[in-house]
Amino acid sequence: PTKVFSIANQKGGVGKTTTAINLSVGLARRKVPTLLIDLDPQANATSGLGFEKVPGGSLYDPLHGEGVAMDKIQSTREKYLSVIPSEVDLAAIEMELGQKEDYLVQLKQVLQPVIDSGKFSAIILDCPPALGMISMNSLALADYLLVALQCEYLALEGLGQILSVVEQLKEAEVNPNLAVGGILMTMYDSRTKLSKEVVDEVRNYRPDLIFKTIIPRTVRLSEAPSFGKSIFEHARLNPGAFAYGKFAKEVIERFKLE
Amino acid sequence: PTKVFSIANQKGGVGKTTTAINLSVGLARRKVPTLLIDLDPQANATSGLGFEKVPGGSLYDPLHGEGVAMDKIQSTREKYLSVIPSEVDLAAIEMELGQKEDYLVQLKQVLQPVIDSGKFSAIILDCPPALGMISMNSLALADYLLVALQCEYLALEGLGQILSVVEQLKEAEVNPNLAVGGILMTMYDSRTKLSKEVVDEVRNYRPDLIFKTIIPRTVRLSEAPSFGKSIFEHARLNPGAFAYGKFAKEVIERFKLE
Ligand SMILES: Nc1ncnc2c1ncn2[C@@H]1O[C@H](COP(=O)(O)OP(=O)(O)OP(=O)(O)O)[C@@H](O)[C@H]1O
Ligand SMILES: Nc1ncnc2c1ncn2[C@@H]1O[C@H](COP(=O)(O)OP(=O)(O)OP(=O)(O)O)[C@@H](O)[C@H]1O
Ligand SMILES: [Mg+2]
Ligand SMILES: [Mg+2]
Repeated sequence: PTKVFSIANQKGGVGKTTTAINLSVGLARRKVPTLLIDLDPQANATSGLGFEKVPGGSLYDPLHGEGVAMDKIQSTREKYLSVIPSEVDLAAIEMELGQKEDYLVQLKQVLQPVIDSGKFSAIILDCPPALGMISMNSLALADYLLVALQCEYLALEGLGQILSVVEQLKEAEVNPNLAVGGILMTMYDSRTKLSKEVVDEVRNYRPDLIFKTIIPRTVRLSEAPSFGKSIFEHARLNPGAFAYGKFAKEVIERFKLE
Repeated sequence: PTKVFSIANQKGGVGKTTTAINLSVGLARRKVPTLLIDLDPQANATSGLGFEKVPGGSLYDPLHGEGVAMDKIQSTREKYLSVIPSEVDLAAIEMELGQKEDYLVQLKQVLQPVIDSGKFSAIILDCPPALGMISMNSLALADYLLVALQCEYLALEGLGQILSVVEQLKEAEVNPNLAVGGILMTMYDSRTKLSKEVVDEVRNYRPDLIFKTIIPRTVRLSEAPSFGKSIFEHARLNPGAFAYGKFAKEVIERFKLE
């Protein structure tokens, strides 16, 4: 069966894209057939994997009834990883989707055939830093929300809000299957007290949700996208590569991916 | 005269709020009457200055024709600084504004009386990480766009996009006054080559726009909001405080604030 993960958080710069790229490659390297979909008009996951932002390459047309999502799937250097890239036009979706009748399930309708095809065990959705149409559509479709959470105070402030969106969507019967898959702590700086305090706070607040793996802040992780590579290709012996490798393993175990 | 500055960038986590708070306090400490308006539903600038997110405290009601912006202005511990806080309801504005006739100038209409009052020399607008209704409204109103830009590769990718929005608004005659005030490099980490490369690249690309002041990455800056204080109150001898002090001086000189 295909499991869909939405990596969303309205707080910006918390490591959503870095997690989307490196989790996807981490799963693919463990032979889990994975599809990464870049839903952010900034297209950072697209360029972070070395793809161009080509007009017509994204889900923009299928969301307007032109063409189908299956045709937008591209293969990557990783045997078990495919990608649907983003493009700048996706930004217009925020306004345009809002004017449709059943505006929350547009993405679900477009991607259902891909899910039903059974080609992928995991579908990873990278979202923009907002709780607008695109992120809400991704949560209306997803089985699990994965929250990337920077080890910083301001990021902690918004945690309650993103977690409550899941409850709202369940109660509104938009997506009864949706659950919070977990909270991944990112950019942990072992030199600072702040990082440790934020992790302790999240561990006390939601011990059931926090992943065991903590992603350290390493320069190699922030360099990798400039080469269009995952951390595994850019610096495979870096602590960031070990952490995302461990995280991929933890995701496979927690969600029984095959 | 009152000058309006919009701190906007669709890239998340680049230091928009940290700059909004510390520039505002930096200007106020140099006796420039300043108003900081938190337009981000996350309300980080609100809590970062120690204010509560009180329903009815933001511009939400005035944007719906109830009440006026002047009444939402609150004083702070800083003699020359006032604030209009944010609240969660502001998120609904993204959808609701889009359905009005002249949706780009709603904020301008609400804030025009505050600008015309001449009470403030500088108005600073903190925006959410998106180019949606709220950010576009702020740019339709502003005299200058200030771009906070993290010294990271992914942040560099989005620079062209935010700069081009200014051209679009000018050409569309929405805001012929709008100009790019400058690019502030933030979270500079002198230990990494990446920071230096990104700064060099921006300096080559737009030498006319980059501010001389560069904000270093310091833990004290990321701690300060958890105490509801600016960097000047939290750690006045920290490199972050010197940098934002210098930046406030540079802004006063570049825009001739009184
Ligand atoms: N563990 C890490 N160590 C060092 N740098 C990191 C790490 N994770 C992410 N970064 C860098 O921090 C910045 C923010 O990360 P990223 O862009 O992945 O966050 P995001 O949540 O996707 O941002 P946005 O909200 O704009 O979509 C990027 O420049 C990225 O390269
Ligand atoms: N110079 C700095 N040194 C260290 N940490 C910083 C610095 N500037 C900002 N930060 C921290 O980095 C994180 C992102 O900064 P901030 O929230 O100001 O960015 P933003 O652009 O307003 O984010 P958003 O896109 O979510 O609105 C915050 O946790 C903040 O405390
Ligand atoms: Mg991202
Ligand atoms: Mg902010």
